Amino acid sequence: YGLGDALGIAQHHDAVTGTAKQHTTNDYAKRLAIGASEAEIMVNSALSCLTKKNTSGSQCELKDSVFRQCQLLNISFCPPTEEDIPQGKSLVVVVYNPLGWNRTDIVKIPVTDANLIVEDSLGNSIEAQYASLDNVTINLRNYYTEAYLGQSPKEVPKYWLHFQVSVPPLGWNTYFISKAAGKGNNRRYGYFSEDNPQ
Amino acid sequence: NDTIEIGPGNLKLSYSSTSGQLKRIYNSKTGVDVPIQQSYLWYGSSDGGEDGQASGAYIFRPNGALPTVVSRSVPLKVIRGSLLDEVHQQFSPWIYQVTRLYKDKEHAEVEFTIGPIPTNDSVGKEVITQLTANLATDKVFYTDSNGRDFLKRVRNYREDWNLTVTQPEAGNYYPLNLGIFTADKKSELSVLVDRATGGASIKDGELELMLHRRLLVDDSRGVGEALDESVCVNGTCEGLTVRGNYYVSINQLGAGARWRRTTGQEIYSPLVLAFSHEKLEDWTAS
Repeated sequence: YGLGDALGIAQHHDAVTGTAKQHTTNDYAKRLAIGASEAEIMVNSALSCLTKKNTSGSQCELKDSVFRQCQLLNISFCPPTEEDIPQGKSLVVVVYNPLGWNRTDIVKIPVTDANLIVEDSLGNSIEAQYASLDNVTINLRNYYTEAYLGQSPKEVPKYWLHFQVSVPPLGWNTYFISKAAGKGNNRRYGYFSEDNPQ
Repeated sequence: NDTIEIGPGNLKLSYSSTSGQLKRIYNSKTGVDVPIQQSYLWYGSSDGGEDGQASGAYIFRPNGALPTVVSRSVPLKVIRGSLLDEVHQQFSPWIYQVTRLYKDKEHAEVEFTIGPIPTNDSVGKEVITQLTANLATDKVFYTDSNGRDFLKRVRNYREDWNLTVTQPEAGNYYPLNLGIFTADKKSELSVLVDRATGGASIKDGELELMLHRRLLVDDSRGVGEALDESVCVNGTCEGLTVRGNYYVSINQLGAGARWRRTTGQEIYSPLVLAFSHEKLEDWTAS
């Protein structure tokens, strides 16, 4: 029902153009968000079925998903990337390409630690680049998560971690992010951006 | 020595180190070299005092004054790396911009953060970004038609009727879903957008995008409320802040279409990122 509501609203001229009173616009936004999160649950389930080992598509239960997405990544709000990586585990990032051609792109995720290793599915180290979060993004993140999620941020991520991904047409690739063995190893694996002296 | 050049790949952007203004875009692979400026301005919204028609949710109608330049000089913060370079610029307390050039991409990504638009001077504001290049475009520019063909637009002219221009800016604005471009006999300047917006070329060689609006008067076309959206925390409300991207490319004449089509698809269908903390051995990785 939620996705149906959202699709209806997305085709309504007032919702598309912003020519509604604010309380109506707020209601449209809420219903669109509900639709988007239902679509996200479905996509997460489908990705779980695709990526789980020893499971054919027909046996996979769509309700069992191990994935989460980040709708507010643009303001650096992405809880899965900020949680402490458990012992012996990685932060797994599955990158899906919905287009019919190969894509090489640089993705970025907010992280609290600048001492991480990014590996591809063959265990090769991937070049990474860290950049400090700017204050404008931090302020936006704090204000809008408080306003819309009623959530005061706990530990704010300090860095953007950039790395290059390569994804086949209508397919996916997996990247594993884990803590480097010792401190100070980040330069082996990633370049830390610095301000130009000028 | 008064220029800062950024870009880890073929595309380079040059900035003035004294004013912080963009001066030039250069692609070392294609040889296209375009002197260019980029700035933020705002149109003061008509309150209806001139002719009874105010600017509002339905209607864009500036108050007749020239658009106000937000800042003529802006400090630069440059961040360089092997994968990407970034230029951070705070144009005003409510306009922030990050320009990114990636290693293997031949376009510039511009992330704008605009708002809350101040209205304590009792003037509604419609904020634009302008790209001004030295292209002899002879009044011609092109905008997409609902993401489909780019259609030729001629400033102050309609092909199938005699147009009398009463609104020099608003009368030349077109809706953008995919982007806008212009060209002279040698080069093309293209801009793609990540959202539906308005765009125009008010002067030869110039392109502008309407990025954010905050108005104080209803335009009397039905909504019955000024376009003055806000967001509240603990009972205190402020105007909305918008954040988005637009993408800029320069090409030899005729070569931009391929970039606009492929990049347009990639903007509309970005890579999907999904996160988990499961063990490595449980995955079919690709």
